[in-house]
Amino acid sequence: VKQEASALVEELNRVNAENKKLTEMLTVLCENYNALQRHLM
Amino acid sequence: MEYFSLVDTSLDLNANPLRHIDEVPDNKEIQSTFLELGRKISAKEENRALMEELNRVSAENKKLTGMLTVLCENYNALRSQLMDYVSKNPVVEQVVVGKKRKADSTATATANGGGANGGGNSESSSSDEDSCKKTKGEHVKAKISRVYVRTEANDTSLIVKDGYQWRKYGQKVTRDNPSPRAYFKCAFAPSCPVKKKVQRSIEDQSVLVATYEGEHNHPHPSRVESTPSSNRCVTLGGSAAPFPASLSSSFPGPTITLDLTKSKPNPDSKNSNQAMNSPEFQQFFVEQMASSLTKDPSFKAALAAAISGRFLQQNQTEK
Repeated sequence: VKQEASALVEELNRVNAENKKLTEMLTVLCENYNALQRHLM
Repeated sequence: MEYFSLVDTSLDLNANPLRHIDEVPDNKEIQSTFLELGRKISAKEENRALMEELNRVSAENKKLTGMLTVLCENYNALRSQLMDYVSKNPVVEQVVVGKKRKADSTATATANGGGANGGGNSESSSSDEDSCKKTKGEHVKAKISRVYVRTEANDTSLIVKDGYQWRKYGQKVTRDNPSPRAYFKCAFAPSCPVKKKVQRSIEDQSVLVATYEGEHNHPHPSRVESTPSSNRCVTLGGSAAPFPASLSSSFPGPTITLDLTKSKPNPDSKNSNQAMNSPEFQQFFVEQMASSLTKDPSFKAALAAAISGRFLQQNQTEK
Protein backbone atom coordinates (compact mmCIF):
# COMPACT_ATOMS: atom_id res chain seq x y z
CA VAL A 1 0.00 0.00 0.00
CA LYS A 2 2.79 2.34 0.91
CA GLN A 3 4.63 1.70 -2.32
CA GLU A 4 1.48 2.34 -4.29
CA ALA A 5 0.97 5.60 -2.44
CA SER A 6 4.49 6.80 -3.15
CA ALA A 7 4.13 5.92 -6.84
CA LEU A 8 0.85 7.81 -6.97
CA VAL A 9 2.39 10.85 -5.31
CA GLU A 10 5.25 10.80 -7.79
CA GLU A 11 2.88 10.58 -10.74
CA LEU A 12 0.76 13.37 -9.28
CA ASN A 13 3.80 15.61 -8.96
CA ARG A 14 4.82 14.91 -12.54
CA VAL A 15 1.35 15.65 -13.89
CA ASN A 16 1.14 18.79 -11.77
CA ALA A 17 4.45 20.06 -13.13
CA GLU A 18 3.27 19.35 -16.66
CA ASN A 19 0.06 21.19 -15.91
CA LYS A 20 1.97 24.22 -14.72
CA LYS A 21 4.12 24.22 -17.82
CA LEU A 22 1.07 23.90 -20.05
CA THR A 23 -0.60 26.79 -18.26
CA GLU A 24 2.46 28.96 -18.75
CA MET A 25 2.65 28.08 -22.43
CA LEU A 26 -1.02 28.82 -22.80
CA THR A 27 -0.60 32.21 -21.12
CA VAL A 28 2.26 33.20 -23.40
CA LEU A 29 0.47 31.99 -26.49
CA CYS A 30 -2.64 33.88 -25.41
CA GLU A 31 -0.62 37.07 -25.03
CA ASN A 32 0.98 36.64 -28.43
CA TYR A 33 -2.32 35.80 -30.02
CA ASN A 34 -3.98 38.87 -28.52
CA ALA A 35 -1.10 41.07 -29.62
CA LEU A 36 -1.27 39.69 -33.13
CA GLN A 37 -5.02 40.13 -33.24
CA ARG A 38 -4.77 43.72 -32.04
CA HIS A 39 -2.12 44.33 -34.63
CA LEU A 40 -4.34 43.03 -37.38
CA MET A 41 -7.28 45.16 -36.23
CA MET B 1 -30.08 -31.90 58.98
CA GLU B 2 -28.77 -34.93 57.20
CA TYR B 3 -31.02 -34.15 54.30
CA PHE B 4 -29.37 -30.82 53.92
CA SER B 5 -25.96 -32.33 54.07
CA LEU B 6 -26.71 -34.51 51.03
CA VAL B 7 -27.49 -31.51 48.82
CA ASP B 8 -24.51 -29.90 47.22
CA THR B 9 -25.01 -26.23 47.71
CA SER B 10 -21.74 -25.07 46.11
CA LEU B 11 -22.10 -23.00 42.92
CA ASP B 12 -18.67 -23.92 41.69
CA LEU B 13 -17.89 -20.32 41.00
CA ASN B 14 -14.41 -19.49 39.88
CA ALA B 15 -13.19 -17.09 42.43
CA ASN B 16 -9.82 -16.84 40.69
CA PRO B 17 -10.27 -15.35 37.19
CA LEU B 18 -6.55 -15.06 36.71
CA ARG B 19 -6.36 -18.79 36.25
CA HIS B 20 -6.88 -18.53 32.38
CA ILE B 21 -5.02 -15.27 31.75
CA ASP B 22 -2.65 -16.82 29.25
CA GLU B 23 -5.52 -17.89 26.98
CA VAL B 24 -7.15 -14.40 26.68
CA PRO B 25 -5.49 -11.81 24.28
CA ASP B 26 -3.76 -8.87 25.84
CA ASN B 27 -5.33 -5.38 25.76
CA LYS B 28 -2.27 -3.92 24.08
CA GLU B 29 -2.33 -6.58 21.41
CA ILE B 30 -5.94 -5.75 20.61
CA GLN B 31 -5.09 -2.10 20.42
CA SER B 32 -2.22 -2.70 18.06
CA THR B 33 -4.37 -4.90 15.85
CA PHE B 34 -7.00 -2.21 15.68
CA LEU B 35 -4.38 0.40 14.92
CA GLU B 36 -2.93 -1.73 12.16
CA LEU B 37 -6.35 -2.21 10.68
CA GLY B 38 -7.07 1.51 10.92
CA ARG B 39 -3.78 2.32 9.27
CA LYS B 40 -4.49 -0.02 6.44
CA ILE B 41 -7.92 1.50 5.93
CA SER B 42 -6.59 5.06 6.06
CA ALA B 43 -3.76 4.22 3.63
CA LYS B 44 -6.26 2.73 1.24
CA GLU B 45 -8.45 5.81 1.60
CA GLU B 46 -5.45 8.03 1.08
CA ASN B 47 -4.54 6.07 -2.02
CA ARG B 48 -8.07 6.41 -3.26
CA ALA B 49 -7.92 10.18 -2.68
CA LEU B 50 -4.59 10.36 -4.46
CA MET B 51 -6.02 8.42 -7.34
CA GLU B 52 -8.97 10.79 -7.55
CA GLU B 53 -6.65 13.81 -7.47
CA LEU B 54 -4.49 12.25 -10.16
CA ASN B 55 -7.51 11.64 -12.34
CA ARG B 56 -8.66 15.22 -11.84
CA VAL B 57 -5.24 16.69 -12.67
CA SER B 58 -4.89 14.37 -15.65
CA ALA B 59 -8.26 15.51 -16.97
CA GLU B 60 -7.20 19.14 -16.47
CA ASN B 61 -3.97 18.37 -18.27
CA LYS B 62 -5.83 16.88 -21.18
CA LYS B 63 -8.11 19.91 -21.33
CA LEU B 64 -5.14 22.28 -21.27
CA THR B 65 -3.42 20.33 -24.03
CA GLY B 66 -6.57 20.54 -26.12
CA MET B 67 -6.84 24.29 -25.53
CA LEU B 68 -3.17 24.71 -26.39
CA THR B 69 -3.61 22.80 -29.61
CA VAL B 70 -6.61 24.88 -30.63
CA LEU B 71 -4.88 28.12 -29.72
CA CYS B 72 -1.76 27.04 -31.61
CA GLU B 73 -3.82 26.36 -34.70
CA ASN B 74 -5.57 29.73 -34.40
CA TYR B 75 -2.30 31.51 -33.78
CA ASN B 76 -0.69 29.92 -36.83
CA ALA B 77 -3.69 30.78 -38.97
CA LEU B 78 -3.62 34.38 -37.77
CA ARG B 79 0.11 34.56 -38.31
CA SER B 80 -0.14 33.26 -41.84
CA GLN B 81 -2.85 35.85 -42.47
CA LEU B 82 -0.55 38.54 -41.16
CA MET B 83 2.30 37.26 -43.30
CA ASP B 84 0.07 37.38 -46.36
CA TYR B 85 -0.94 40.90 -45.46
CA VAL B 86 2.66 41.95 -44.90
CA SER B 87 3.82 40.44 -48.16
CA LYS B 88 1.11 42.43 -49.93
CA ASN B 89 1.92 45.62 -47.99
CA PRO B 90 5.70 45.75 -47.44
CA VAL B 91 5.46 49.13 -45.69
CA VAL B 92 4.24 47.54 -42.47
CA GLU B 93 6.88 44.83 -42.57
CA GLN B 94 9.31 46.53 -40.25
CA VAL B 95 6.63 47.28 -37.67
CA VAL B 96 5.61 43.63 -37.67
CA VAL B 97 9.21 42.49 -37.34
CA GLY B 98 9.58 44.75 -34.34
CA LYS B 99 6.40 43.37 -32.81
CA LYS B 100 7.44 39.79 -33.40
CA ARG B 101 10.79 40.44 -31.79
CA LYS B 102 9.02 41.77 -28.71
CA ALA B 103 6.66 38.81 -28.59
CA ASP B 104 9.53 36.39 -28.97
CA SER B 105 11.46 38.06 -26.18
CA THR B 106 8.38 37.82 -23.96
CA ALA B 107 8.06 34.14 -24.76
CA THR B 108 11.73 33.55 -24.05
CA ALA B 109 11.51 35.41 -20.77
CA THR B 110 8.57 33.28 -19.74
CA ALA B 111 10.23 30.07 -20.81
CA ASN B 112 13.19 31.03 -18.65
CA GLY B 113 10.91 31.36 -15.65
CA GLY B 114 10.10 34.98 -16.26
CA GLY B 115 7.00 34.77 -14.10
CA ALA B 116 4.04 33.85 -16.25
CA ASN B 117 1.42 32.48 -13.92
CA GLY B 118 -1.90 30.84 -14.37
CA GLY B 119 -3.88 33.96 -13.62
CA GLY B 120 -1.82 36.32 -15.74
CA ASN B 121 -4.76 38.00 -17.42
CA SER B 122 -4.12 41.44 -16.00
CA GLU B 123 -0.46 41.22 -16.98
CA SER B 124 -1.41 40.12 -20.45
CA SER B 125 -3.86 42.93 -20.97
CA SER B 126 -1.42 45.57 -19.75
CA SER B 127 1.30 44.32 -22.07
CA ASP B 128 -1.17 44.35 -24.90
CA GLU B 129 -2.07 47.94 -24.14
CA ASP B 130 1.59 48.88 -24.15
CA SER B 131 2.18 47.14 -27.44
CA CYS B 132 -0.88 48.81 -28.88
CA LYS B 133 0.36 52.23 -27.80
CA LYS B 134 3.77 51.46 -29.22
CA THR B 135 2.30 50.35 -32.51
CA LYS B 136 0.35 53.57 -32.82
CA GLY B 137 3.53 55.51 -32.08
CA GLU B 138 5.42 53.57 -34.70
CA HIS B 139 2.82 54.35 -37.32
CA VAL B 140 3.12 58.05 -36.54
CA LYS B 141 6.93 57.88 -36.98
CA ALA B 142 8.38 59.36 -40.10
CA LYS B 143 9.72 57.36 -43.01
CA ILE B 144 12.97 55.58 -42.24
CA SER B 145 15.55 54.82 -44.86
CA ARG B 146 18.85 53.09 -44.37
CA VAL B 147 21.96 53.25 -46.52
CA TYR B 148 25.03 51.03 -46.30
CA VAL B 149 28.25 52.50 -47.57
CA ARG B 150 31.57 50.69 -47.74
CA THR B 151 34.58 52.77 -46.75
CA GLU B 152 38.27 52.17 -46.74
CA ALA B 153 39.73 50.31 -43.78
CA ASN B 154 41.79 53.27 -42.56
CA ASP B 155 38.86 55.69 -42.78
CA THR B 156 37.50 56.26 -39.29
CA SER B 157 35.23 59.21 -40.05
CA LEU B 158 31.48 58.88 -39.70
CA ILE B 159 30.61 60.84 -42.82
CA VAL B 160 28.29 59.68 -45.54
CA LYS B 161 28.12 62.11 -48.43
CA ASP B 162 24.68 62.23 -49.93
CA GLY B 163 24.54 65.67 -51.46
CA TYR B 164 22.68 67.29 -48.59
CA GLN B 165 24.16 69.65 -46.00
CA TRP B 166 24.18 68.21 -42.48
CA ARG B 167 24.82 69.64 -39.03
CA LYS B 168 26.24 67.24 -36.48
CA TYR B 169 24.52 67.56 -33.12
CA GLY B 170 25.69 64.57 -31.13
CA GLN B 171 27.75 61.45 -30.81
CA LYS B 172 27.19 58.41 -28.63
CA VAL B 173 28.90 55.12 -27.79
CA THR B 174 26.91 52.11 -26.60
CA ARG B 175 27.95 48.84 -25.03
CA ASP B 176 26.51 46.62 -27.77
CA ASN B 177 28.34 48.48 -30.52
CA PRO B 178 31.59 50.09 -29.34
CA SER B 179 32.04 52.25 -32.43
CA PRO B 180 30.47 55.68 -31.93
CA ARG B 181 27.33 56.76 -33.68
CA ALA B 182 26.97 60.30 -34.93
CA TYR B 183 23.74 62.23 -35.19
CA PHE B 184 23.11 64.84 -37.84
CA LYS B 185 20.30 67.24 -38.62
CA CYS B 186 19.60 68.64 -42.02
CA ALA B 187 21.16 72.10 -42.42
CA PHE B 188 17.70 73.41 -43.23
CA ALA B 189 16.48 72.48 -39.74
CA PRO B 190 14.19 73.34 -38.01
CA SER B 191 12.09 73.79 -41.13
CA CYS B 192 13.37 70.45 -42.46
CA PRO B 193 12.76 67.59 -40.01
CA VAL B 194 15.21 65.07 -41.48
CA LYS B 195 17.72 63.48 -39.14
CA LYS B 196 20.58 61.19 -39.96
CA LYS B 197 22.34 58.63 -37.78
CA VAL B 198 25.67 57.23 -38.93
CA GLN B 199 27.37 54.26 -37.31
CA ARG B 200 29.79 51.55 -38.32
CA SER B 201 28.24 48.13 -38.75
CA ILE B 202 28.84 45.66 -35.93
CA GLU B 203 29.44 42.84 -38.40
CA ASP B 204 31.72 44.70 -40.77
CA GLN B 205 33.59 47.72 -39.44
CA SER B 206 34.36 48.92 -42.96
CA VAL B 207 30.65 49.49 -43.61
CA LEU B 208 28.95 52.69 -42.56
CA VAL B 209 25.25 52.46 -41.83
CA ALA B 210 23.41 55.73 -42.35
CA THR B 211 19.84 55.82 -41.11
CA TYR B 212 17.64 58.65 -42.33
CA GLU B 213 14.50 59.63 -40.49
CA GLY B 214 11.93 61.70 -42.30
CA GLU B 215 11.78 63.28 -45.71
CA HIS B 216 13.35 66.50 -46.90
CA ASN B 217 10.81 69.24 -47.50
CA HIS B 218 13.15 71.08 -49.86
CA PRO B 219 14.71 70.16 -53.19
CA HIS B 220 17.98 68.25 -53.36
CA PRO B 221 20.88 70.72 -53.66
CA SER B 222 21.74 70.97 -57.34
CA ARG B 223 25.43 71.06 -56.61
CA VAL B 224 26.39 67.56 -55.62
CA GLU B 225 29.19 67.54 -53.09
CA SER B 226 32.53 66.24 -54.15
CA THR B 227 33.22 62.65 -53.16
CA PRO B 228 36.49 61.44 -51.75
CA SER B 229 37.63 58.11 -53.07
CA SER B 230 36.99 56.46 -49.73
CA ASN B 231 33.34 57.37 -49.65
CA ARG B 232 30.95 56.91 -52.51
CA CYS B 233 28.31 59.50 -53.20
CA VAL B 234 24.84 58.38 -52.23
CA THR B 235 21.58 59.73 -53.49
CA LEU B 236 18.48 58.56 -51.76
CA GLY B 237 15.29 57.49 -53.39
CA GLY B 238 17.01 55.50 -56.11
CA SER B 239 16.36 51.88 -55.43
CA ALA B 240 15.27 49.84 -52.49
CA ALA B 241 17.17 46.65 -51.81
CA PRO B 242 16.07 43.84 -49.48
CA PHE B 243 16.90 44.49 -45.85
CA PRO B 244 19.70 42.29 -44.53
CA ALA B 245 18.59 40.74 -41.27
CA SER B 246 22.03 40.95 -39.71
CA LEU B 247 22.08 44.72 -39.73
CA SER B 248 19.41 46.48 -37.77
CA SER B 249 18.62 49.97 -36.66
CA SER B 250 17.33 51.39 -33.43
CA PHE B 251 14.80 53.46 -35.32
CA PRO B 252 11.43 51.77 -35.48
CA GLY B 253 8.97 52.13 -38.32
CA PRO B 254 8.86 51.36 -42.04
CA THR B 255 12.31 51.25 -43.55
CA ILE B 256 13.75 51.57 -47.02
CA THR B 257 17.22 50.12 -47.30
CA LEU B 258 19.78 51.00 -49.89
CA ASP B 259 22.71 48.62 -49.68
CA LEU B 260 25.74 49.94 -51.50
CA THR B 261 28.14 47.44 -49.96
CA LYS B 262 27.07 44.38 -51.93
CA SER B 263 29.12 43.77 -55.02
CA LYS B 264 27.41 40.45 -55.73
CA PRO B 265 24.90 40.75 -58.57
CA ASN B 266 21.32 40.39 -57.50
CA PRO B 267 18.99 38.41 -59.80
CA ASP B 268 16.41 41.17 -59.44
CA SER B 269 18.85 43.76 -60.58
CA LYS B 270 19.83 41.96 -63.76
CA ASN B 271 18.21 44.60 -65.92
CA SER B 272 19.86 47.44 -64.05
CA ASN B 273 23.24 45.69 -64.38
CA GLN B 274 22.72 45.36 -68.10
CA ALA B 275 21.85 49.03 -68.28
CA MET B 276 24.95 49.88 -66.27
CA ASN B 277 27.14 47.89 -68.66
CA SER B 278 25.81 49.74 -71.67
CA PRO B 279 28.30 52.16 -73.30
CA GLU B 280 25.87 55.09 -72.96
CA PHE B 281 25.69 54.68 -69.22
CA GLN B 282 29.44 54.26 -68.88
CA GLN B 283 30.04 57.41 -70.85
CA PHE B 284 27.54 59.25 -68.69
CA PHE B 285 29.21 57.84 -65.60
CA VAL B 286 32.68 58.98 -66.73
CA GLU B 287 31.35 62.45 -67.46
CA GLN B 288 29.71 62.62 -64.06
CA MET B 289 32.92 61.51 -62.36
CA ALA B 290 34.96 64.03 -64.30
CA SER B 291 32.61 66.87 -63.44
CA SER B 292 32.56 65.88 -59.76
CA LEU B 293 36.32 65.68 -59.61
CA THR B 294 36.90 68.97 -61.37
CA LYS B 295 34.52 70.66 -58.94
CA ASP B 296 36.59 69.44 -56.02
CA PRO B 297 39.13 72.18 -55.15
CA SER B 298 41.34 69.78 -53.21
CA PHE B 299 41.50 67.42 -56.18
CA LYS B 300 42.36 70.35 -58.43
CA ALA B 301 45.13 71.41 -56.08
CA ALA B 302 46.44 67.85 -55.81
CA LEU B 303 46.40 67.45 -59.58
CA ALA B 304 48.14 70.77 -60.08
CA ALA B 305 50.75 69.84 -57.48
CA ALA B 306 51.32 66.47 -59.09
CA ILE B 307 51.70 67.95 -62.56
CA SER B 308 53.97 70.75 -61.39
CA GLY B 309 56.00 68.26 -59.38
CA ARG B 310 56.34 66.10 -62.48
CA PHE B 311 57.47 69.14 -64.53
CA LEU B 312 59.96 70.14 -61.87
CA GLN B 313 61.31 66.61 -61.75
CA GLN B 314 61.67 66.56 -65.53
CA ASN B 315 63.44 69.93 -65.51
CA GLN B 316 65.85 68.74 -62.84
CA THR B 317 66.70 65.56 -64.76
CA GLU B 318 67.22 67.54 -68.00
CA LYS B 319 69.58 69.90 -66.21
